[in-house]
Amino acid sequence: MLEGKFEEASLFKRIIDSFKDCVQLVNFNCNEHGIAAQAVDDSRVLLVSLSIGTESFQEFRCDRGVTLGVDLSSLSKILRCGNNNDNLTLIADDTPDSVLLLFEDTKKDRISEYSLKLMDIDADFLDIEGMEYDTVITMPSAEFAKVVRDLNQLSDSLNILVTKDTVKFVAEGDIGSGSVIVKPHTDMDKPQESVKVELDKPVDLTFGSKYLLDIIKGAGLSDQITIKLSAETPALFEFSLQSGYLQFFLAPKFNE
Amino acid sequence: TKKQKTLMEFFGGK
Repeated sequence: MLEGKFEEASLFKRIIDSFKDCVQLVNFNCNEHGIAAQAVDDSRVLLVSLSIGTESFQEFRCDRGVTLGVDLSSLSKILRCGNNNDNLTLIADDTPDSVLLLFEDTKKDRISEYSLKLMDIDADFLDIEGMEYDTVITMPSAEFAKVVRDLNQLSDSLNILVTKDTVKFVAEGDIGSGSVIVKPHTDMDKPQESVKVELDKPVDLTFGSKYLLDIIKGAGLSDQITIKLSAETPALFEFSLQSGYLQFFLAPKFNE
Repeated sequence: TKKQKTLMEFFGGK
């Protein structure tokens, strides 16, 4: 049986909102370590990997592994019914055909209960563990989101070039071109504003802007984003949770 | 022009 209680429904809402626009059908795998999910978008270019550790819950128990096959658009409808600061408890039995969502407004003694029908989802599962990367960038997620949004106006591709001293984002399109250079620095007063670049090898990769626009929807989860890049392999974009993470793996574009 | 690769070209799929 699964019983996971979020102190505030807003956390689960924000997590789901961060990837519901790029994937629709998702298996949530629940066990004693928490809730995990992996899903690939329809174009097979972007993969979402979610891990919500038990520390993200106020209370959590899951005696046996339970898989919840969820249509995220349906889940979102139900999540909109709860208030952000309600307690939210997810409840499912060992072989569930539905999951119960319980919103509790402790101050007003209001309890709302919704049941979401589950689905059998035959999803691809990709072995994404153990990748090695040539460079790891950590920067403010809001700053990365702005770069992606700004340069998306110029081109449907975004080029990321990383050297020891700089991260350069470049877009070249029909109306012109643009670039943003971000340099590593440490902000002692506001560490979340710092930019860090670890580099084994310089990297030059190009990504589809529309997928990056999906990825930056996770920026509300974490002040910082970690970007891991290697030549000619999918990139990893990661937002940390208090316990767990939301990761996006994005396949690059190549010269024909 | 650059061609968009899919993840399946890098990772083994089920």
